[in-house]
Amino acid sequence: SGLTEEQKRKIEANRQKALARRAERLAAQQ
Amino acid sequence: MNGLTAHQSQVLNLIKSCSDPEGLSLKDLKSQLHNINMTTIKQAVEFLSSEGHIYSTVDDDHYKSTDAE
Repeated sequence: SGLTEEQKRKIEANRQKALARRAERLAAQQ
Repeated sequence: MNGLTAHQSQVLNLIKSCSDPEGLSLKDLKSQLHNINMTTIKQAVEFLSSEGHIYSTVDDDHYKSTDAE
């Protein structure tokens, strides 16, 4: 892809944060 | 059905279907969702992001789904 290593790192960090938010929301619904 | 409004589901499905590593831009969403205005699209994106369904990529204008395979 045309992404730089820095961009790839940033995207992966954002993905991890989003997954954590998703897990939090699902846990709150239990 | 999944706790999302029809508009939120439409936005999420489009973002999910995008395989570009940069994700889908707000402009891409607007060009494909003729029946939804930009304000509503932005509100849906904000909600989906806060719920962890999607995340921003290279900037705050591009989004990918956490559910993408």
